Amino acid sequence: GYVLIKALEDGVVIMGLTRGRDTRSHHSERLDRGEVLVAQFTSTTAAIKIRGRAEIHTAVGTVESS
Amino acid sequence: GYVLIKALEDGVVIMGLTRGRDTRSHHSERLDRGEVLVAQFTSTTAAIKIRGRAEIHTAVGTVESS
Amino acid sequence: GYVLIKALEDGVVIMGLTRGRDTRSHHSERLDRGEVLVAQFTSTTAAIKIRGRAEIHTAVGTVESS
Amino acid sequence: GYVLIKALEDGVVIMGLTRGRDTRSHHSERLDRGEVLVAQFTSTTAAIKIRGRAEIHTAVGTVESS
Amino acid sequence: GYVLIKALEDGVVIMGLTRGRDTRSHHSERLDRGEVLVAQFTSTTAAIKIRGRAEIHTAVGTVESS
Amino acid sequence: GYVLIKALEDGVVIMGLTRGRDTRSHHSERLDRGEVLVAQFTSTTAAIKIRGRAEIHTAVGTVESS
Amino acid sequence: GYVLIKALEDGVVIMGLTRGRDTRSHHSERLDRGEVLVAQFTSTTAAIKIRGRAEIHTAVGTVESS
Amino acid sequence: GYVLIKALEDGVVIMGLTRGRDTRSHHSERLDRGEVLVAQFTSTTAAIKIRGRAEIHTAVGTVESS
Amino acid sequence: GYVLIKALEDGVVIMGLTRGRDTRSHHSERLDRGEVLVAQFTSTTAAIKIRGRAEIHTAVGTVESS
Amino acid sequence: GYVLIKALEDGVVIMGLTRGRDTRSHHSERLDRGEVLVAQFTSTTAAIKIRGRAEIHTAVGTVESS
Amino acid sequence: GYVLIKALEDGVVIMGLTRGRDTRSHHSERLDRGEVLVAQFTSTTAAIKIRGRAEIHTAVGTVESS
Ligand SMILES: N[C@@H](Cc1c[nH]c2ccccc12)C(=O)O
Ligand SMILES: N[C@@H](Cc1c[nH]c2ccccc12)C(=O)O
Ligand SMILES: N[C@@H](Cc1c[nH]c2ccccc12)C(=O)O
Ligand SMILES: N[C@@H](Cc1c[nH]c2ccccc12)C(=O)O
Ligand SMILES: N[C@@H](Cc1c[nH]c2ccccc12)C(=O)O
Ligand SMILES: N[C@@H](Cc1c[nH]c2ccccc12)C(=O)O
Ligand SMILES: N[C@@H](Cc1c[nH]c2ccccc12)C(=O)O
Ligand SMILES: N[C@@H](Cc1c[nH]c2ccccc12)C(=O)O
Ligand SMILES: N[C@@H](Cc1c[nH]c2ccccc12)C(=O)O
Ligand SMILES: N[C@@H](Cc1c[nH]c2ccccc12)C(=O)O
Ligand SMILES: N[C@@H](Cc1c[nH]c2ccccc12)C(=O)O
Repeated sequence: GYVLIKALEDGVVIMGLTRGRDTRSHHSERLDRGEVLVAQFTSTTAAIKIRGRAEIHTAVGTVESS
Repeated sequence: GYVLIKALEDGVVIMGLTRGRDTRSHHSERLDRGEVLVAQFTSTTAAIKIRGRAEIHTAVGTVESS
Repeated sequence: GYVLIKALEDGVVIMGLTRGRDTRSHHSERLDRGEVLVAQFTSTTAAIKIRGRAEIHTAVGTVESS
Repeated sequence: GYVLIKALEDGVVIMGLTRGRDTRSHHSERLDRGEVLVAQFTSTTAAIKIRGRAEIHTAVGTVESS
Repeated sequence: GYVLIKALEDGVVIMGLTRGRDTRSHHSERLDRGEVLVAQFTSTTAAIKIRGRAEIHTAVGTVESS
Repeated sequence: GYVLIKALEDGVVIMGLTRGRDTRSHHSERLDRGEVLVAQFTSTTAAIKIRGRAEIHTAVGTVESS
Repeated sequence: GYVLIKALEDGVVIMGLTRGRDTRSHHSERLDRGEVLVAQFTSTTAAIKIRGRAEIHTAVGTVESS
Repeated sequence: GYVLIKALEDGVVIMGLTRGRDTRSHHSERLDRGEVLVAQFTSTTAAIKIRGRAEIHTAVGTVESS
Repeated sequence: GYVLIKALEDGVVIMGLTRGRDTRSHHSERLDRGEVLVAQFTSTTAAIKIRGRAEIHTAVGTVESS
Repeated sequence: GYVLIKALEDGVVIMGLTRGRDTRSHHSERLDRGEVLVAQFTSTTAAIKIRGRAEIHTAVGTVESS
Repeated sequence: GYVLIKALEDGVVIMGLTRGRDTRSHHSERLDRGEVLVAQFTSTTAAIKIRGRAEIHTAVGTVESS
């Protein structure tokens, strides 16, 4: 599965949280307004956290973070 | 499978409950208002518990916790 | 598969029943009003029993326990 | 696959029938009015029998036992 | 796959017919009016025969036996 | 896959035809009016032939034999 | 996959054509008016030919032979 | 996958083209008006060519050859 | 997957392009007006090129070449 | 998966980009107006780039390049 | 899975981000106005980032970057 994220303002941060017993951010990707990231779940990434205003599309629903 | 959660207030807590004979929280992720978490079920996480006001989207339905 | 449960009152109890020849509760998770649990079927959990008022969403239907 | 059962009266009985050459009840789970059970087919359970008034939801249809 | 059967009268009989070169009934499950059976196809059961008045739901259609 | 057959008269015959280089009936199951058979394709049965008046439901369509 | 055939006249012939480098009929099944055959593709049968008036239902469409 | 072909005139020819580096017809099946052929793709047949007037049904569309 | 092609004029050419590091035509199949070809992707064919007027049906869309 | 491309002008170029750590064009296929290419993703091709006016159909959407 | 991208201006940049513990751009593909890229997720590419004005189609939704 993957997630489609479109930043609606500068400085949107997308954190990949680690898979396994420990849950921490292994990578923060910064998006400026209008930029788009399409990110998979992987053997490294078991959860994705989003801060800032963005459109977020997934197979189970679409939301707008703020 | 995964779950899409958007916090509707500060201090929303998302607990990952362990897989196996023991069921306890291995990680609590705190979200502030507007933040979003997309979290998978994994070999570590067999259940997900949510406290606080949030929109929760899954393949079997959408609810609002409070 | 997994089940989505939203408690509509305090003290809702979700029991995981064991897989195998013996069927007993290996874990009881208590939810207070508004709290949500998304719980998988696993190698430990072959049935899930719910007591108290809650919204229960599954791939085969949605009911309200009471 | 699994079955979703909501008891509409006290004393609803859900029997798991064994898999293999012999068909007998290996477990009877009793539900009181409003309680819900979500039960899988497993290597132990090849058929499920329900006595008493209940709503029964499956992937092939929904019925009310009585 | 599985079949959902609700008895509409007493004495409904559900026979599991054996898999393999020989086809005979390995088990007869009797249902009384209102009782429900959800029965899988298994390594033992390759066909299911129903006598008596019942609602029968399957993935390929729904009929009423009589 | 499986086939759902409801007899609309007495003496409906359902023949299982063998899998492999030879095609012959390995079993004839007789249904009386109102009786129902749900029969799988198996390592023994590669074709199913129906004589007599019956409703026949399959994943590719529904017909009435006569 | 399988094919559902209902004969609309006597003497409908359903030929199973062999799989492999050679294509010939390994079996002809004759149906009389109203009789039904549900026949799979198998390791022996890679094509099915129908002569005579019949209703033919498959996953890719329904036709009437004549 | 398979293809469903109904001849709309006499002398419709259905050619099975070989799989592999060489593409040639390994078999031509002739259909007369009204006859039907349901033919799979196989380890021998990687393409199917049709000459003459016929209805052709496949999972990606239905056409009439002429 | 496969592609369904119906020639709308004489001399339509369908080229099978090779799989692997080299991309060249391993076979050209010529169709005359009204003829139909149903062609799979295979271990030999990784792309299909069509010249001339034809109806082309695939799982992702239908176009008319010219 | 595969992509369906119909050239709307002469000189449309379809580049197959290599799979692996290096991303470069391993093949450029030129299409003239009206010609069609149906091209798979393969162990050699991990991305496809299109220059010139063409209709492009994929499982996730249809666009017109220019 | 793959992503379909159509550039709506010159200089759109599509970055492939590496799979594994490190997340960095392994390749930047530049598109001019009207050019189209269809790009898969691969063992090398676990996320795709897009800068500049483009139409982006995925299985979970369609957005326009800017
Ligand atoms: N490290 C956790 C990450 C995670 C996935 N889903 C979660 C839900 C809640 C808390 C943490 C998580 C795991 O692999 O399972
Ligand atoms: N440790 C439990 C977690 C769990 C999953 N589903 C449940 C339902 C109820 C109670 C606990 C659970 C397990 O692996 O199965
Ligand atoms: N221990 C049982 C649990 C169970 C699953 N489905 C059931 C239906 C009825 C009674 C018990 C069950 C098993 O593994 O099968
Ligand atoms: N022991 C039986 C249980 C069963 C499944 N489906 C049935 C239908 C009819 C009678 C019994 C059954 C079996 O494993 O197959
Ligand atoms: N013993 C048979 C049972 C059966 C399945 N489908 C049938 C159809 C007709 C007659 C018998 C059957 C078998 O394994 O195949
Ligand atoms: N023995 C045949 C039975 C069969 C299946 N489909 C058919 C179609 C036509 C004639 C016979 C058959 C086989 O295994 O293939
Ligand atoms: N013997 C052929 C049968 C066949 C299947 N599909 C066909 C299409 C055309 C001609 C013959 C066939 C094979 O195994 O492939
Ligand atoms: N021999 C070819 C047959 C074929 C399949 N699809 C095609 C498309 C075009 C030309 C030939 C073909 C192969 O195995 O691939
Ligand atoms: N030889 C190429 C054929 C091909 C498939 N898809 C393509 C897209 C563009 C160019 C060539 C191709 C390969 O195996 O991948
Ligand atoms: N060589 C790259 C090709 C590629 C696929 N998707 C991409 C997205 C962006 C940039 C390059 C790519 C890979 O195998 O992954
Ligand atoms: N290197 C990361 C790339 C990635 C995928 N999804 C992500 C989400 C957020 C941050 C990074 C990522 C990984 O393999 O998992």
